[in-house]
Amino acid sequence: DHMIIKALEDGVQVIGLTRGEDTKFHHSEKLDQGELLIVQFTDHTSAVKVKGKAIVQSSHGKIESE
Amino acid sequence: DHMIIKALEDGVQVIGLTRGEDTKFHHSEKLDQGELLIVQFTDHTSAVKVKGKAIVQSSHGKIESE
Amino acid sequence: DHMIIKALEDGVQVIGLTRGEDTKFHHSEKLDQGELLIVQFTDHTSAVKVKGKAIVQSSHGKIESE
Amino acid sequence: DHMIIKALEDGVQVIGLTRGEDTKFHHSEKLDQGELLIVQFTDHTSAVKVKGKAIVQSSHGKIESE
Amino acid sequence: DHMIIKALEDGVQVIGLTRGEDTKFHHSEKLDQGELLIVQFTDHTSAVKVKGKAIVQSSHGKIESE
Amino acid sequence: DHMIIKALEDGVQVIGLTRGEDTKFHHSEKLDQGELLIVQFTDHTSAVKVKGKAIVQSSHGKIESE
Amino acid sequence: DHMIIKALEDGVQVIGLTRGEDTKFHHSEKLDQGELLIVQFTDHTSAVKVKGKAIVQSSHGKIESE
Amino acid sequence: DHMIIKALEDGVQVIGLTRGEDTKFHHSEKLDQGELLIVQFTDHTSAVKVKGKAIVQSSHGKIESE
Amino acid sequence: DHMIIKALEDGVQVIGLTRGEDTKFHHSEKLDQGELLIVQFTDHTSAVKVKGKAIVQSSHGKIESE
Amino acid sequence: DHMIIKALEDGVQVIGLTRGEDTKFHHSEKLDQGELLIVQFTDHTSAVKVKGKAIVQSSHGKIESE
Amino acid sequence: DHMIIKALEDGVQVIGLTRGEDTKFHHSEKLDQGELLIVQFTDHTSAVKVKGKAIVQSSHGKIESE
Ligand SMILES: N[C@@H](Cc1c[nH]c2ccccc12)C(=O)O
Ligand SMILES: N[C@@H](Cc1c[nH]c2ccccc12)C(=O)O
Ligand SMILES: N[C@@H](Cc1c[nH]c2ccccc12)C(=O)O
Ligand SMILES: N[C@@H](Cc1c[nH]c2ccccc12)C(=O)O
Ligand SMILES: N[C@@H](Cc1c[nH]c2ccccc12)C(=O)O
Ligand SMILES: N[C@@H](Cc1c[nH]c2ccccc12)C(=O)O
Ligand SMILES: N[C@@H](Cc1c[nH]c2ccccc12)C(=O)O
Ligand SMILES: N[C@@H](Cc1c[nH]c2ccccc12)C(=O)O
Ligand SMILES: N[C@@H](Cc1c[nH]c2ccccc12)C(=O)O
Ligand SMILES: N[C@@H](Cc1c[nH]c2ccccc12)C(=O)O
Ligand SMILES: N[C@@H](Cc1c[nH]c2ccccc12)C(=O)O
Repeated sequence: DHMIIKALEDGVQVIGLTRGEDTKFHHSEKLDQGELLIVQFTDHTSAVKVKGKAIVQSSHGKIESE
Repeated sequence: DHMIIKALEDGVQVIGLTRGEDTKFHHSEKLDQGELLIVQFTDHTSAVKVKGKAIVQSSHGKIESE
Repeated sequence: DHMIIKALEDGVQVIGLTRGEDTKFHHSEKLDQGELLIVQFTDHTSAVKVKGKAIVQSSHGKIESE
Repeated sequence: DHMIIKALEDGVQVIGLTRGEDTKFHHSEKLDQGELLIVQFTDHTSAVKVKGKAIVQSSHGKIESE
Repeated sequence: DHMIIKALEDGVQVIGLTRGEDTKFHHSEKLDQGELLIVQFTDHTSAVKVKGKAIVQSSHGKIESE
Repeated sequence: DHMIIKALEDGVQVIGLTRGEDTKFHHSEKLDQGELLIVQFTDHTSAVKVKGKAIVQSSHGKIESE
Repeated sequence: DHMIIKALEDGVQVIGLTRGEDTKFHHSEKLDQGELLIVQFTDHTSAVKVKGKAIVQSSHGKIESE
Repeated sequence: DHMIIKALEDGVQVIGLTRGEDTKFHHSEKLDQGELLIVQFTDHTSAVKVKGKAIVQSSHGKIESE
Repeated sequence: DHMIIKALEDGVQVIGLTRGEDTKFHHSEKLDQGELLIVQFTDHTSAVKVKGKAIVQSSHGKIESE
Repeated sequence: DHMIIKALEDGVQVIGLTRGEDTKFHHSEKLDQGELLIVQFTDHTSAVKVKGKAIVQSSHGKIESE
Repeated sequence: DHMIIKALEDGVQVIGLTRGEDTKFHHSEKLDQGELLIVQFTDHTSAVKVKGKAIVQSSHGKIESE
């Protein structure tokens, strides 16, 4: 199971939130317009935040962040 | 299995409730309008509460909070 | 596998019943109109009761409590 | 795998029958009209009886008790 | 995997047959008209007999006993 | 995985054949017209014979014995 | 996973071939016209031969022997 | 997962090839016209050759040998 | 999961390539026109080459070699 | 589960990001126009970045990077 | 899960990239026009590169390299 994030503008952030008792930002990957990032949930990442204009494609279909 | 929450206004809260005998709030992630949060159920989170105007997309389709 | 409960009025209760030989109420989460609660069955919860006007969305489709 | 029981009248009973060599009633949850009870099969429950007017929604579709 | 039996008349019997080398009746649950019984196969039950007028709903669809 | 056998006449036999090196009849359940028998394959039963007029419903659809 | 064999004439044979290095006939079940035999692959049977006029119903659909 | 081979002429051969470093013929089952052979892949058989006119039915549909 | 190769001319080769650090030909099965070979991936075979005119049927549909 | 990346121009980069607490680039595979790279998530790769004009085909359908 | 590569011209290369911390070419299989190569991901191969004109058929459908 993975999610694909396509940046529709520069400066999109895909942020990994820590798995476990605490919920903190452990990584923020910056995307320029048109770039794709394909991510999984992992032992270290149990939530993902997307800031900026992007398309997110997952097993549940597509949804856009603004 | 994951859920995608898209905030339709500022100040949306996505709250993780603890797994186990007690049911308490362990984390509340604030979303500004347009931001997305993609979350899983985990060893620490067995229920999720959504406050404020948002779209929730899961394996069961879409549903909106108000 | 999860269920999504959307409150259609204030004061909706989503009640967790204990797993095991006894069947008791271990938690009641109160929802205001429009709020969503997404819940799983767990080691501690093997039945869930919904009181008040709400929509329940699960793998079997939608059904409304009144 | 779960079943959703919606009471269509007051006094609906959802009865759990014991798993194992004996088959006895171990719990009866009373539902008022409009209330929902979502139940699983468990280590203690391998059969469920529904008395009174209700809708049962499961993976096999809907069926009504009278 | 479960089966739902809806009694269409009083006195319907849902009989559990023992798993193992012997095949005997270990329990007979009587249903009045309109009542539902939802049953699983278990460590103790590997065959189920239905006597009297009823609807049986399973993963293979519906079939009526007479 | 189960099979449902509905007798279309009295005296239908549903016969369990033994699993293992030998193949023998270990049980024959007699059904009167209209009665249903729902059976699984088990540690003791790896083949089932149906004699007499009946409907057999399984994951592969329906088929009638005569 | 099972196969259903319906005899379309008397004297149909459903033959079990041994699993393992050798391939021999270990059992032949004779069916009279209209009788059904429902069989699995097992620890002892990894191939099945059908002689005579019959219908075989499996997960791949129906096919007739002649 | 199994394959069904129906002979369309006499003398059809269904040949089992050995699993492992070597690939040899370990068994050839001869089929007369109309006979069916239903086979699995096994600890000893990881390839199957069909010679002569036959229909092969598997999870990928039907295909004919000539 | 298996693949079915049907030779459309004489001299078709179905070649097994070794699993592991090295990739070598460990077996080449020659097929005459019309013959079928049904193969699995195995502990020893993680790639298969087809030379000559043939149809390959797999879970992804049909494709022809020339 | 795999993803297929087809380069629509020279100089497309398919970058593997490390699994674990840190998120770093561990490999960048350069593709010339028309070349395909088929990749999995692995013990070492839990996120993949695509730069340059390409088509990405996965279980969620197709999406293009620019 | 496998992929089928059909060469549409001579000299097509199907290259296996190593699984693990390093990503190197461990094997390149050359295909002449019309030949097919069916490959899996393995303990040693977690990425595959295709150079030259070919069709790739996988669980995600077809895509052509140029
Ligand atoms: N640290 C949390 C992160 C999280 C996952 N799902 C959530 C839902 C809501 C809030 C936080 C979370 C956890 O692993 O459980
Ligand atoms: N602490 C509870 C949280 C919970 C999960 N599902 C529920 C349903 C209703 C009420 C509470 C819950 C548990 O892990 O079981
Ligand atoms: N304590 C019960 C709760 C329960 C689950 N399913 C039920 C059905 C009917 C009545 C009670 C229940 C159990 O774990 O088994
Ligand atoms: N105690 C029985 C309950 C039961 C399950 N399925 C049944 C079918 C028929 C009668 C009884 C049952 C058992 O666990 O097996
Ligand atoms: N005691 C038998 C009951 C049974 C299951 N399936 C059957 C089919 C036919 C006859 C008997 C049975 C067993 O566990 O195997
Ligand atoms: N004793 C046999 C019964 C059997 C199962 N499938 C068969 C097919 C053909 C003949 C006999 C059988 C076995 O367990 O294997
Ligand atoms: N004894 C063989 C029987 C067999 C299974 N599938 C086959 C295909 C062809 C020929 C023989 C067989 C085995 O277990 O492997
Ligand atoms: N002995 C070989 C047989 C085989 C299976 N699949 C193949 C594909 C091609 C050639 C041979 C084979 C093995 O077990 O691997
Ligand atoms: N020996 C290689 C064979 C192989 C499988 N898939 C491949 C893809 C490309 C090149 C070689 C291969 C391995 O087991 O991994
Ligand atoms: N090192 C991170 C990489 C990662 C996976 N999914 C992510 C989502 C967002 C940010 C980083 C990631 C991890 O294994 O968890
Ligand atoms: N050696 C890498 C190969 C790889 C797999 N997927 C990738 C995606 C991008 C870049 C490299 C890779 C690994 O096993 O993880």
